[in-house]
Amino acid sequence: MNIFRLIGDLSHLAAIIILLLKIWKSRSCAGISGKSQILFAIVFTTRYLDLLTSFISLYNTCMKVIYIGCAYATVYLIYMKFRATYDGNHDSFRVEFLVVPVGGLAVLINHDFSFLEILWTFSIYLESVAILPQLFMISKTGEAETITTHYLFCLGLYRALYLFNWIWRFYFEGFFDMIAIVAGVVQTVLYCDFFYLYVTKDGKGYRFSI
Amino acid sequence: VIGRTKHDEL
Repeated sequence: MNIFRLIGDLSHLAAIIILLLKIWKSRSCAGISGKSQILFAIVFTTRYLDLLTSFISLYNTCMKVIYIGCAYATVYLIYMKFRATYDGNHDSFRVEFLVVPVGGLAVLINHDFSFLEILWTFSIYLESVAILPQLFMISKTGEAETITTHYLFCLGLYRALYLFNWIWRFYFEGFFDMIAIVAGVVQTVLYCDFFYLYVTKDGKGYRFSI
Repeated sequence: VIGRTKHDEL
């Protein structure tokens, strides 16, 4: 554990909680892509199945349980409790175009051809593109609320910090996981355009040009 | 083999 990973994890946690609180407090999920949230729920579920097979640390276990719990709570709020406010018409990204190629890639390129390992690989690849329905929705409606941009910023920051974490681990532990690194770079790059807008507009709600 | 590789990151 190093400082980049710890802050990265906390940033990830902050993003998830910001989104949950935003929906809960405003009693609305307008502007939020339910599809991205379903993808994140799938990401956490397929990645953290190792909760059942291996114990890393109390920290690790607690964070995994919290991430999974929050992901499903978010999906529940969007599709059940506040579904009247869900903007399905604008959430029109075709997720099968992500899930199917990512599934194929996970079967082809992985560390070990075993059930849990392929699911882990699938989750890593899927996470790198899971935000696309959300970004697509913002580009389609042309706007995002301030709080939604904070959510996206924390999520992007988490991934950027993980890149520093991997550089750290490579130098000090000789550790590197090529699959995680490549997917992490792809994921961070997807946020670059957003980061630029976030910083130049002071994080205020913005008009997003297509 | 199920889950041979141990992943310690989140």
